[in-house]
Amino acid sequence: ILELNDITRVYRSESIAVKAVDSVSMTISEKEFVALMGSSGSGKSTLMNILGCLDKLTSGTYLLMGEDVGKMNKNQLSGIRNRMIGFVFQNFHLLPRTTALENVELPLLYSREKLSWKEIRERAKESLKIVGLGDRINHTPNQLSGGQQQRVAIARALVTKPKILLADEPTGNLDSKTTLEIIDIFQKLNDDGLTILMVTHEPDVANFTGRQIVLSDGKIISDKKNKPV
Amino acid sequence: ILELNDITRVYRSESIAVKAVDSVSMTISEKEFVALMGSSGSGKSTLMNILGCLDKLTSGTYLLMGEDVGKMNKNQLSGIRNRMIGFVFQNFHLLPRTTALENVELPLLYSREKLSWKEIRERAKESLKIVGLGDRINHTPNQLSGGQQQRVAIARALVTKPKILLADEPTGNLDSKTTLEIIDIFQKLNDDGLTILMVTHEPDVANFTGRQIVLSDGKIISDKKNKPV
Ligand SMILES: Nc1ncnc2c1ncn2[C@@H]1O[C@H](COP(=O)(O)OP(=O)(O)OP(=O)(O)O)[C@@H](O)[C@H]1O
Ligand SMILES: Nc1ncnc2c1ncn2[C@@H]1O[C@H](COP(=O)(O)OP(=O)(O)OP(=O)(O)O)[C@@H](O)[C@H]1O
Ligand SMILES: [Mg+2]
Ligand SMILES: [Mg+2]
Repeated sequence: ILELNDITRVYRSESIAVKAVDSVSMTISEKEFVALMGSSGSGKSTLMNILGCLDKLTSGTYLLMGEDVGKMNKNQLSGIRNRMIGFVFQNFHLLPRTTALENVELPLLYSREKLSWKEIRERAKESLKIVGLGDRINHTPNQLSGGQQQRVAIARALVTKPKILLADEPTGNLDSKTTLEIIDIFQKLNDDGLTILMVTHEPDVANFTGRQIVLSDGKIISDKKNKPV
Repeated sequence: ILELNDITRVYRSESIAVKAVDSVSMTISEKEFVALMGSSGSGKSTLMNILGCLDKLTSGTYLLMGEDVGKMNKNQLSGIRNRMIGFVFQNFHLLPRTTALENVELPLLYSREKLSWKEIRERAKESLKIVGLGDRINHTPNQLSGGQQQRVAIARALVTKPKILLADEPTGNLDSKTTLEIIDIFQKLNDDGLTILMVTHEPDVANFTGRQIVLSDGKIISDKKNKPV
């Protein structure tokens, strides 16, 4: 479903050249629940942005559901992103003067599903309820705690019922109990067919997945399957 | 050194009233290394902002080094913040179009210590080296990974050699190895006399401190001393 072949991503500016991702090849199959780990600066977010069609490759091929992403134009790329992929950003990227409810409704406005305003509102409310924010729907991001903002980002990523969830440190700002609630949601969705790739730096969280890929200096140094906890 | 007496902080707007901190009393003595824990939304960041003189109380008294903070004017407050307190924000608050080096130099420009430009540059470089970012000093925040941005925020909090470090989830975006490097820095500074209050949601990290305070719905529900690991 997600196939990276010899992917490299170099950041270049007048004074800087950083090989953030270095000749990475990996294949993620449908319904897998994979953890992506590695030290700070090892290339995880860069790899996630490439998989989420948010960033270009310097070299290599990325096949998404068998289609070559490198050959797509802007419209095809954003179409794929909206229909198939839910993305949780490491720094949330919520719209600042917009309520939690409106932030979560936003992806549905671009959706091809012809939803009524009422249906959009109901689905966004449901998504926020599931992550425990039913009583915060009218707060704007600066009226929310860090972990609450993170959960709004998760609710927004799931509201379009995507095929693939790319989550960059989705529990980084959450206490243990709230983390377990979120992982529980992910596991249920995975059982129902959602393919998940999740960046995490916590081994306890990684143990809930079926496979762990470790990056170091932009390269894959280990890729192990295991029995999830 | 830090004494909160019956502190309450209510957020009010036309449609919202949230008691983020509810009748909290606590005393932190010089040279303590304290962990502040609690579930997402329990009031930790709000409490930290009050302690860091960044936010007003709705009621109660806050004595900082014996002085009543509520009676200070804007100049006295910012003077205290610059001279005595280093603050690591949960969402970093780095200046976006400014390099890591310039971000870390900034607090020294306000410092009363009459430092030369050369000394300011050297101290900022040293602070970044200590957190492992010696080779990233000219990157701007969008050219840094999440964990690297977090470490710039830590370097900036420490560059003025404060008496008190208030760190809100300083390792939330860091892998285990980098986390241990940061905690090691904190422990050394604590041995040298730095008072530290650190929000963390990871029990492993809290175990390195000598005392753990737990918040729930704005109230302190437990306050235990322990032998640090
Ligand atoms: N400006 C605001 N207006 C209204 N409510 C607010 C505001 N800021 C925070 N809150 C609410 O106050 C409560 C405490 O927020 P706080 O940021 O202190 O929590 P926290 O313990 O730091 O959480 P986290 O672990 O998720 O970072 C939350 O329930 C939040 O929704
Ligand atoms: N726009 C950019 N220009 C130059 N270098 C960059 C840019 N963005 C990222 N980098 C560098 O690329 C490397 C990989 O960054 P990336 O964000 O993928 O790391 P990461 O594994 O997600 O780290 P973390 O765990 O800290 O979030 C880092 O060393 C970073 O400094
Ligand atoms: Mg990252
Ligand atoms: Mg917080």
